[in-house]
Formats: sequence, C-alpha cells, structure tokens
Amino acid sequence: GLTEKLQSTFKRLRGKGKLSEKDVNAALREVKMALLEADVNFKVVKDFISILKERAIGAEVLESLTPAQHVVKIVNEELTRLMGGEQSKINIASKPPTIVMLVGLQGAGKTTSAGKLAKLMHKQGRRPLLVAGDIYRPAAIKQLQVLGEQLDIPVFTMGDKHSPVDIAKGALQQAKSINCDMLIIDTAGRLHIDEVLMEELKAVKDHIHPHEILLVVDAMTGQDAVNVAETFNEQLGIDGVILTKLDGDTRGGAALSVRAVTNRPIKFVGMGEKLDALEPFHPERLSSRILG
Amino acid sequence: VNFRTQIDEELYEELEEILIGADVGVTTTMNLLERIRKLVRERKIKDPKELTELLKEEIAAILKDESDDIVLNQEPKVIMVVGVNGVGKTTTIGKLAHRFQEEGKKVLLAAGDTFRAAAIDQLEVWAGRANVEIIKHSAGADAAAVAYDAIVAAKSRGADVVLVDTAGRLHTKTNLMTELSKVKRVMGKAMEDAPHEVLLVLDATTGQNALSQTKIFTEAVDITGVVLTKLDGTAKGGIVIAIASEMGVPIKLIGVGEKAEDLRDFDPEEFVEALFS
Ligand SMILES: Nc1nc2c(ncn2[C@@H]2O[C@H](COP(=O)(O)OP(=O)(O)OP(=O)(O)O)[C@@H](O)[C@H]2O)c(=O)[nH]1
Ligand SMILES: Nc1nc2c(ncn2[C@@H]2O[C@H](COP(=O)(O)OP(=O)(O)OP(=O)(O)O)[C@@H](O)[C@H]2O)c(=O)[nH]1
Ligand SMILES: [Mg+2]
Ligand SMILES: [Mg+2]
Repeated sequence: GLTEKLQSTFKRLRGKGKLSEKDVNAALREVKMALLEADVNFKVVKDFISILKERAIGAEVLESLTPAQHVVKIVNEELTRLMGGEQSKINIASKPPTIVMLVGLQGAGKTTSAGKLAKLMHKQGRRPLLVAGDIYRPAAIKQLQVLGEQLDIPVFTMGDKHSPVDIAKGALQQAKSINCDMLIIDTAGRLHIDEVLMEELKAVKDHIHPHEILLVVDAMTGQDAVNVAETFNEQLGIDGVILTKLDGDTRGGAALSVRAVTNRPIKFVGMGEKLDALEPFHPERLSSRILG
Repeated sequence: VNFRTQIDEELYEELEEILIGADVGVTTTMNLLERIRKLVRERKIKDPKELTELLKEEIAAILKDESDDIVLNQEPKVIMVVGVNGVGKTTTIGKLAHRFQEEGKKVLLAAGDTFRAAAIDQLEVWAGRANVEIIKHSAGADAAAVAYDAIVAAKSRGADVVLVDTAGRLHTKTNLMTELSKVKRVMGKAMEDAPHEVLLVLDATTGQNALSQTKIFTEAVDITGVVLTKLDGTAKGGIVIAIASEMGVPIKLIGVGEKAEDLRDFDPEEFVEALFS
C-alpha cells in the first residue's frame, strides 16, 4: 500500500541527513499517484496535495526518524477530516411526512437503495411509503413493487402515464391518508447533462419540497464523479449521498471527489444486493480503502 | 492545447490531465506520454499540434488493433452478455435485438437473470419492442436451464441469433462467478462451441475498477468483446485503452443512450476525437 511505497521513497533518500522539501515532494508524488489510481478526480487530488504539502514540510516530517509513517499519518488525518464526520441518518421533518428523494445516474442503485432505506426506516420505527417515480425504464415500477412486497412496505404508483410531479403529489396525499410518516421517492436514472430530465427533478422538488435529496453514486465511478455531483448539486441541491456497490474491490476514490465538490455527507453505503445491505458510512474505513 | 505555440512541460502536463481526466489511468498515461516524448525527440517535432495528432494516432492504433465486429456466422449464433450490476446488459440486449431484427434476422432472447426483481419483466418489454420471442422460466429458476432451453428452442425454430441475459454480479463474488462459468458450460452442452460470443458490458463512468472486472470476467468466461455503455454522458471511458493494450480484448460496440437505436459499432478514431474534445 501507500506506506510501503513511501518507505521505499524515503529509503532511497536516507543517509542525506535531514529531509529536504525536495524529498517531501517525492513523497507527495507517491500520494498523488495512489489517489489517482484510486479514482479520485485529478483536480481534487491537486487541491488535496497542496493542503498536505503545507503540513508535510513542517518539522514534524523533516525531523522525524520515521518520515514515511508520518506522511501516511498526515494523509490519513487529512483524508478523514475531508470525508467529514459520520452523519448516517435521515433528518426527520418536524411535521410528517418526511420526504426523501433518491436521484442519480442510470444504474447507480437508486431503486435498490430505496428498498434498503425503507427497510432501515421501518426497523427504526417509521412507516415509509415507497413511491414509484420512474415512468421510463421498462418494468421499473414492477421492480419497486416486488421490493415493497418482499419488505411488506406499501408502494405508491400511478403507472407510467402520469408525470413524476403528479405521482409525488399523489403519494403525499396517500401518505397522509394511510398514516405513513415518510415518503421515499424513487426517480428515473438520468444524465446530469440532460436538461429536460433535470428540469423534471426540479419540478418535483418545487412541488413537494423534499426534506432530503440523496444522490446515489456507484462507488466504482471514475473521474466523472466530480461532474455528476457538481451538476446535481448546483441544479437541484443535494443533502447527502448514498455510495453503492462498495462490496466490490473498487478503491472508491469517487467518494472523496463527491465530498470535495459538494461538501455534502455520504450518509450510507450499499454493501450488497440484498435489502439489508445498507450500512452507515465510516469515513476512516473509506480513507484507508482509498489509500490502498 | 489548441492555442499552444511550443512544445514544453506545460503542454505535457495539459495532455496528462486530459488523459487522466478521461480515466485512461496513471500507468497507461505515463506510458503513452513517454512514447510521445521519444518520438518527439527522434523526429525533432516542434509543432504542438503535430504532437497532439501523434498522441491521438498512437491511441487509435492501440484501439484499432483490437476492434472487431459481431458476425452472425452460426446457426444460431449464441451471444452471452455479462458484467457487473447496472452497467446496461439488459438494455444492450434490447438494442442488439432491435438491430438484428432490422437486418431481417430471427432473434430469440433468453431471460437468464432469474435473480433480480423484475429482471424478466424488463427483458420482456424489450422483446415486445423489438417484436422478438423470449424464452423465460419463473423468477428464481436455474439460469443455466434458461440458457440451455433457449439454445434448444433457437435450433428448432431456426433462429439466427440467441441473446442470453445474465444477472449482474460483482467480479469479487466467487460463488457468482462460478455460477456464470457453469451457465457457459451448460450452453456448450446445448450446442457445441456455444456461446460463440461473450460480451462484457462496461459502464463508461467506471474508473480503474474496469480493469479488474475485465481480468476476472475473462478468467471466468473468456470474453470475446466489450460493449462500452453510457458514452452519451460526460465520462470518456478512457479505461478501454488499457484494456485493449494490456488484455487484448476487442472493443466491439458502444451504448450512447437508452433507446433501442442507441447502439453503435466501436470506431477508434471517433472515440479518440471525443476523448480530446
Ligand atoms: N453488489 C451490489 N449491487 C448493488 C448495490 N446496489 C444496487 N445494486 C445492484 O445494481 C443494479 C442496479 O440497481 P438499481 O437499483 O436497478 O439501479 P437504479 O439506479 O435504480 O437504475 P436505473 O433506475 O436504471 O437508473 C442491480 O443489479 C442491483 O441489484 C450494492 O450496494 N451492491
Ligand atoms: N444514458 C445511457 N443509459 C444507459 C445506456 N445503457 C443502459 N442505460 C441505462 O442504464 C440503466 C441500467 O441498465 P440495465 O440494462 O438494467 O443494466 P443491467 O446491466 O442489465 O443491470 P443489472 O441486470 O441490474 O445488473 C437503465 O436505466 C438503462 O436505461 C447507455 O448507453 N446510455
Ligand atoms: Mg431504478
Ligand atoms: Mg439486467
């Protein structure tokens, strides 16, 4: 991992006495490579390295007997700090129902995460209503209905001939009449550059004012994570992120990119296809995974 | 890059950022730029435009080596579609069904994802759209049995091509990869040499993990080609350069949207132009 790479970098420099700024730059170059290979966006890496450099050229590293360990310690601290604390909860509205809306690119894991979130909320004593807001993808409504059946959680649908705005409004009515205190709205996957579909999301937001808009991001996303997160946040505004498919072997650098450009917390991580595979986000775990 | 008047370190840094930003990856980017530096020295190149064109040609050459078309040269041609979750396997099969149908071919779909909620329903909608037949069992049935039955049905109905959908699975799940190998083996029992094509679907938004996916799926089912989807977004899919050069897997098709007609043959030159735009 990074520690080994840094140790060999500093080994080559031993016997020169105190470390110089040039030596620290060599170490920072190793950190840069590790982050890029972990899929962190190159602009985010640039900014992060300059933050690190300020700390790394202090006496802490230059006079250390174990400079490699010290650099790794600083990197871990800065990464964990950037990732933010744990905020793995849905902010409950003072007046029910709490409205949660899941958005994101095609195939990111929104529908599955909607089911997982409903299960978690139900376990925490809430009465969620799943809302079939994807009127485009073949069998998307059926997919959510199957999940609802598996969970014994109600699913609101108006079929695929009504607009997502009408569906959201209808769901709000239904939630009040069947005494559900939470709406979890599944939306169709869309490109952040699709103006028509981004307008559709804004329209839903304007009509029913969700308390939480969660961006669902695939953990194996590469450099593009920055474009997606930035655009969704600028156009729609997001309150948090669900990072999915973290049960694979991707390093997950997209998480750092998304956090850096939106400053929003990663609230949950998807760790599998089953409906119980939703876990709270642990920043230190993801930091060490990114560093490899 | 278009306004530079000389070749200097700034130009190389700019090219490095374009490549890294396109998910080409650190190692492949360094190798490419090292090769360009060498050529610039050898050929005494002074014009930055010429250098950039040289870089584009180098990349296109890597990709050309490996690109290939899907030919319907078996009765029926059996095509298996695999990949991790959510990349676009089912949609790509819908697009292929549409393409072959338009070419006057008799197409049969196999609903080989017996696991995910409404996976069979989803493929059924695509079958309806392309006006082709579909072989399906109930949810939870044995995927290998569906594939087997589909090939048997294709032979007896004189289908030209069978498209076999499979459940998405992360390559790190050994038991699921073993299941996939079994599905392939069982297909070979229904027809010798089947499947004739095994297409790995990769999402253009995926970063370096695509390399690991390609490696493990190749080990499990011997990939004959890659379909790179979602190129209609802002992701460039640069990881295919490493895949072509390090693994010799041909990139055959690209997905550029969610509709039936949003499928194109892979064109190395177009791909490289888009990478630099
Ligand atoms: N291994 C794994 N698979 C996941 C996870 N979350 C979702 N999936 C799978 O990813 C695939 C896509 O999930 P969906 O929920 O359909 O994604 P989506 O964002 O709703 O897709 P669209 O509606 O088409 O945009 C499915 O095969 C899911 O089972 C996860 O955390 N781990
Ligand atoms: N924009 C865009 N979306 C695509 C493309 N190909 C597929 N999609 C979308 O990606 C999402 C996932 O597609 P699926 O075909 O369900 O993917 P899959 O690999 O079969 O998913 P699983 O079976 O759950 O593993 C759907 O919303 C598709 O419409 C493409 O080329 N461009
Ligand atoms: Mg969905
Ligand atoms: Mg599928």
